[in-house]
Formats: sequence, structure tokens, C-alpha cells
Amino acid sequence: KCMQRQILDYFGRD
Amino acid sequence: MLELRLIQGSLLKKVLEAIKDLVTEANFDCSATGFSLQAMDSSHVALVALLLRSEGFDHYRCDRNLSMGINLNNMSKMLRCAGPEDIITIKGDDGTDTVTFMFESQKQDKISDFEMKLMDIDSEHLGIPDAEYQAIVRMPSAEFARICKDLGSIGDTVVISVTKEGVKFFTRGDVGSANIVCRQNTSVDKPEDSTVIEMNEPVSLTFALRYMNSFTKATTLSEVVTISLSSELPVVVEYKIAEMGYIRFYLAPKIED
Repeated sequence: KCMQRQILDYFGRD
Repeated sequence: MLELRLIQGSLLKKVLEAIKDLVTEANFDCSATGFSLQAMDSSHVALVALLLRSEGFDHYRCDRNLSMGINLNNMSKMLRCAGPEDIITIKGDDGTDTVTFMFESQKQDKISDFEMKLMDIDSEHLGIPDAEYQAIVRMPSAEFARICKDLGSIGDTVVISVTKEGVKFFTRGDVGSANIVCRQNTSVDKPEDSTVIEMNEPVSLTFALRYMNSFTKATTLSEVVTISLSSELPVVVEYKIAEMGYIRFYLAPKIED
């Protein structure tokens, strides 16, 4: 089963 | 005071068509550098970053940094009223809650002003780090769009794998599976028809095809698409906008649980 990651898992808030 | 005049107004029309289904509302930021936007889709899985550099405009006046909250569907409705050859000028003022799009026909015999209401959008700006990618694939954008469309009729996800043999797109669904391999191909006369693979390390990642297919709406902006892959990062699907900048789509991968 594949889990969808989110952008916030990689990029931090500026 | 903000006044941005774009001779090739069709570029702005195409940009809106490329992003309006992914992102419904966003802040357009205007500074001395250019006209830009950064926004995530509602599920925070994809991010779009747009830059139209100030030098690419025929006239660019932006006295102060300005952020305009825009419903992209409404902006798209307005830009669809511009003819394909029209010159588009974006006009705004500090302290007003509207933006005006002016469309001029090439012969200057028809001038239209469309005023649109702005909105307050609470959006967080993300820091996108400069990164080294394990593999970068450059290929004809129409070919990439075709692959995403074809695979989307078979499965929901695509596994993109880059090896020194080429780039492989794989999907599996109820009806079966599909595997498309594109090999490096630089022997053509037209560089925009080439497929070029720069690989530091082999990489293989899984993505939702629904988003990939949404990104390919930008195909009309550029003949070439660049796909940058790294196992530690979202994929970047980039369409360069001639002389002006780029539209980049970032998509977080699906990871084995």
C-alpha cells in the first residue's frame, strides 16, 4: 500500500 | 501603483488555464523581480510556482511590493475575454480591492477594461531549497502529456524510473499494466524533439497520475518539459515560458507504507 506524502513533509514555511 | 503590459497576452491566458484546476485561490506577488505566484493544491500534495520576470514585460511598473489575492477561476473567466492576439495590461493600486485587466487589440481599435474583485487569502509561503537531483529528464512536452494521458486510462499511479537505459513510466490497474520506456535521443535536428537524460544515480519514484495529468495543461507554454527527480524530494515538472520565466509543479511522491 502506498501512502501519499505532502509538500510540507519536504519544504518548510518561509 | 502597478502596471504590467504584456504584448504576448496569450501567455497569461495559457498560464491561467494551466493552473486554475490545481489551485483555486492564490496570491499573485508583484515585485521588482517580476510577477510571481506560489500555491499548493487543497490537499497540499502539489505546489505550483510561477515566475514571469519583469524584463519579459513590455512595460513593468511596480512601485511597491504588492500581493493580490485572486480567485483563479474568476481571473480565467476574465482572461478568456481577451483575444488570442491581444496585448494584456494588469493594473492595480495600493489600498484598492480590485485589479483591472486591460485588453488591447493589435490594431489598437478595441480596448476593453475588466475590473476584478480581489480577496484576502491567508497563504503560507514555503521555502523551496536549492537541490541536486539524482536525475533530470528533458523531453518533448507533448510526449510527456501523451504518456500521462495514456497511463491515466490504465492506472492511478505512475512509477517513474531513470536508469542509464532511459526513463521508464509504469502503471498498473484493474485491466492490466503498461510500461513505456523513452531512451535518450539527441540525434534529431530539432533540439526540442530530443529526450536528454542526465543521471547521477538511478532513481525510481511513484506519483499520482491525476496530478501529473493536471500539470500537462501547461504543455502549450513550452515544447520541452524538464522532470527533476530525487528520492528525498518532490518531483519538479518544469515548463519554461519563453524569455519570461517558468511554471514549476512540485509533486510529493507516494511512499511504500
